[in-house]
Amino acid sequence: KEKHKILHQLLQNSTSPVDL
Amino acid sequence: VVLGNKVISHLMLTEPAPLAANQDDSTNDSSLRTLLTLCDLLNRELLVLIGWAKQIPGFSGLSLVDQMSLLQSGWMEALLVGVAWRSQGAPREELVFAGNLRLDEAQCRATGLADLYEALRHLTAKYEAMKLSPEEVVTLKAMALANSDADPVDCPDSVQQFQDGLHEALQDLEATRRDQNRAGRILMSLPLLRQTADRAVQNFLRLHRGRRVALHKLLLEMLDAK
Repeated sequence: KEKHKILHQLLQNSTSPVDL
Repeated sequence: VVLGNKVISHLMLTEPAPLAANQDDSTNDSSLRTLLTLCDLLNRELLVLIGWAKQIPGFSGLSLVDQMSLLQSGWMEALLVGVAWRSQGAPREELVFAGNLRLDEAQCRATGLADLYEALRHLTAKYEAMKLSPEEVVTLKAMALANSDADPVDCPDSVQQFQDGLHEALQDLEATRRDQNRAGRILMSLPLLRQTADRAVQNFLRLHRGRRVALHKLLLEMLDAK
């Protein structure tokens, strides 16, 4: 999960800003 | 939208609008500029693709692990369906990555994308010959993602159900055509899509390593997952 954290965040619909 | 099939109507409605390329101006090297422009576009397309995937009927019911696995193995295939579709009938056999980013063979070669060009033109010619309808294209894209053969699968039954739902939609769509072989022909085009996507990934990884092209974080993360 740590390695693929952006995808993980995007799928979880994280409200925190995602650094792309 | 089509024949009362709800899945396909939904896919048509949620199909994202095409993105435009943002011209990179960080370097004077024109081939590098093209490559950076393309990578920026792909990174934004990926973001849109992830949002799109969540809206495919059945996708959100998958475990988070399976959602991640399918996207990690199928993202390039899903993106290339769009590029090949847009590139049909393009003058000078260009690849149409966006309305304002069209690359012909010479430009692709100069950018280090000769391998991608050859593979994508083959795919484009195949789609062109098949005369795909927009409904078939959105279904093909969803099936490419669902069929991405991620390994290991967390909940095989749910993934199978997801695939079956899309297969049924395709069968519904083709049921009214006179050509009974149509659905099979569409499914038989999936191996070429897989092969094209693999070549595309290898091409981008080679450029990233060889030319040390800095990639956006999401694009790099997804390429790394390959």
